[in-house]
Amino acid sequence: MDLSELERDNTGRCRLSSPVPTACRDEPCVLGVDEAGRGPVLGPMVYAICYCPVSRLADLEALKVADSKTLSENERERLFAKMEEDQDFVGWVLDVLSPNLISTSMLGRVKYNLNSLSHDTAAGLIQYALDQGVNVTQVFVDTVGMPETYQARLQQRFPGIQVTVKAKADALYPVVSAASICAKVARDRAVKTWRFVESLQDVDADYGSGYPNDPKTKAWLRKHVEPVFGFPQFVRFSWSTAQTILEKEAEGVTWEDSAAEDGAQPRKITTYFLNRGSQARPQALHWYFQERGLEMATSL
Amino acid sequence: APQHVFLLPEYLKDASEKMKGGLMFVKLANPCSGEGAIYLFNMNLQQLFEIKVFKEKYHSWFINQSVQSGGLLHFATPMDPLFLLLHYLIKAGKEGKYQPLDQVVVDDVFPNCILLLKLPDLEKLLHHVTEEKEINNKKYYRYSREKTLRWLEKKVNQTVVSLKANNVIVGARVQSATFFSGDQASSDKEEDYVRYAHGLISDYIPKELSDELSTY
Amino acid sequence: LLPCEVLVSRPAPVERFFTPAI
Repeated sequence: MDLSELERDNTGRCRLSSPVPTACRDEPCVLGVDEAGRGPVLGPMVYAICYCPVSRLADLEALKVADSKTLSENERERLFAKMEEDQDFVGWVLDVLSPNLISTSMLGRVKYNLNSLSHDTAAGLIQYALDQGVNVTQVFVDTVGMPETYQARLQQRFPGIQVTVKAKADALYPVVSAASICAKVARDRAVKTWRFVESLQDVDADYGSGYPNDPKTKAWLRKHVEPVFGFPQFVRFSWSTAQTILEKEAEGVTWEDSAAEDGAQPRKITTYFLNRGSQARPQALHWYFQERGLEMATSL
Repeated sequence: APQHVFLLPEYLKDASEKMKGGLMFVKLANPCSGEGAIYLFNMNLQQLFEIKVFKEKYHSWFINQSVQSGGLLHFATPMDPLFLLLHYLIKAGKEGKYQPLDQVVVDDVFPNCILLLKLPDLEKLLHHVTEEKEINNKKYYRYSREKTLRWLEKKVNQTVVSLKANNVIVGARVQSATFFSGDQASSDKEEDYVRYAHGLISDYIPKELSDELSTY
Repeated sequence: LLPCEVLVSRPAPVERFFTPAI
């Protein structure tokens, strides 16, 4: 797994893919979808798909890709290495979503929430496998949000494929568990090798699990909050944990639309016509200057 | 300390380096309203600049390794000091008598007005707006309404030329200041230009003189 | 020039956190 593209630019998203085993083009395949890092307030979220011919599911199971949640980090690394070795029947694709992409999607003017981002990413990966010529006949997806709507949406998008969306799919289907291992290995590596574009001086790598309720993670966030810029882009600004710290520790900033959002009490229309003796602005200049937003400087 | 961002003519840069206090920001009476406004003196070249500020909400500056709230952008524009002197001459003119300049240009609210007396070719300037007398080698001045209106008429005409040269929209029609179609100049009547120029000059003279100029 | 008002003026690690772009 070559994460160098992510190391070059970890502010967007990047897609990594194994070669497509020939068998996966010829034979009907089953594909599993899962993600890693959905909950943490730090680091990327990784979506992964893993696929293999239906005829080789037993071999996949033999790899002991049991429920990935029971595996340790080293076991996952070892298993992933084995999957990389067994190139002849297992393929995978990853989509690494940077914390910056997550934050800017969720905090954009047009909100793009995490569930939508997740669903679109999963669908994008399935489409990517199809575009690579993988002969996908069945898809198993670990659910995000309501299974029924998610399943209906995916089924509608991929009518020729049998789609199953289920909670705890990684414990039920080996191919989903394999995808989960790929996602977790990728996320662990991305977090471990994270390059802080902010060239932080004393960044300590010990940020715990990254989950909001982890005291180490909270301590790390408090230590690295910057009053004007908030946090390094390693942090998901859209997480309430991050926002709470910003509200306490960071400086206030007002944006044009935020003023509207704050529901600045709308001025009564009459106030625009009454002579605003009290609020007299500095002497109104000729139209030439007003048009250009220029006023006399009355103080420095 | 607060940091300010200025747009200045390039040659002023070395003025501030060449001489400590080469550039001085002072508060003087704005000749139209009489209220305080900031002006800039370049002590080297004895030149006066008015300071205008672009002020729009929701802005800040990053200046090197700091953030400056407000995001104001100040402009320094060369200004004819006679407008500021005129403010004092008109005030003194009401007594109708000839007076030495250093008794006219005094202001306990804006004491820095005496810097105006240091400007070069002051006498040449005053010639445009005053009658003068010389007694025992000392010059005495009295505000002259006629000469001032003639001088202001020249200012208006120069401004008309500049408005045309800079494609400034002067028409009464409502349209964006930045869009102009090729045949703009022809469609705006001469009258529009003169009125617009009078309006601009009126930002620099007292209201009653503006009315007199308009009639004139 | 930023399209927002930071409500204070203070030192800030601009070059580490901010990549200017027009």
